[in-house]
Amino acid sequence: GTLIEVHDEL
Amino acid sequence: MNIFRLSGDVCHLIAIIILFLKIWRSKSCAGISGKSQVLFALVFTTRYLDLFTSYISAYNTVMKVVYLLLAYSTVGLIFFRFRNSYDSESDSFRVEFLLVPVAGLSFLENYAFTPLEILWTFSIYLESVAILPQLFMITKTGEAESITAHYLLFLGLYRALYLANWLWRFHTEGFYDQIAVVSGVVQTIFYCDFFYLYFTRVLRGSGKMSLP
Repeated sequence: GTLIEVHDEL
Repeated sequence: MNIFRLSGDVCHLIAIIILFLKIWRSKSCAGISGKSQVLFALVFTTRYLDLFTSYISAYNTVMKVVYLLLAYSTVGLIFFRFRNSYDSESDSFRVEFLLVPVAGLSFLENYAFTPLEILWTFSIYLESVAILPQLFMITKTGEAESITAHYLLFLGLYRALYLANWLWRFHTEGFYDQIAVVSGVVQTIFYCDFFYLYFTRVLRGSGKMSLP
């Protein structure tokens, strides 16, 4: 499954 | 957002601005790898496609746009405005040796097999090796101007601060982005040799960083 829903880092 | 992440982003921004101003003011991109700069522009382009799909914060959006604009402006200075000073002979790293494995790996090892996720993963893997043409060029010519060394120092600091950010986020939020962390560690390792040279030669020395 997807661990990271949104990539909030740059 | 924590202090490590914020200072990491600021160091990244300072690095990009140092490079842009160096080329702009000296009207020359001598000693700069145009290939590394094209790779960084590609990194930002493939990573920040989520500008169109998800809003995170004003900070996030503004920084992404600024990074993109500066990356493309730098590429423009190197290959158009000051192309006469571009040392293509010394910038001879074969980028296909980076792009092909990185593209392959991003298809194999990602969080989700969707176009945006694969491109995001590609950008993370590519960023970890994008500086290699620049380091290769310095090794080949045997020296770097101190301003180029300052650029690399801030770029390396950005990576090191992101490692601290990930340790902090794991400790406080249980957040763990495996792809970013593994690539980030690899990327930081590439700077270790450079850090050593920077502190032993640039800071003690004569303005130029010569390699042994």
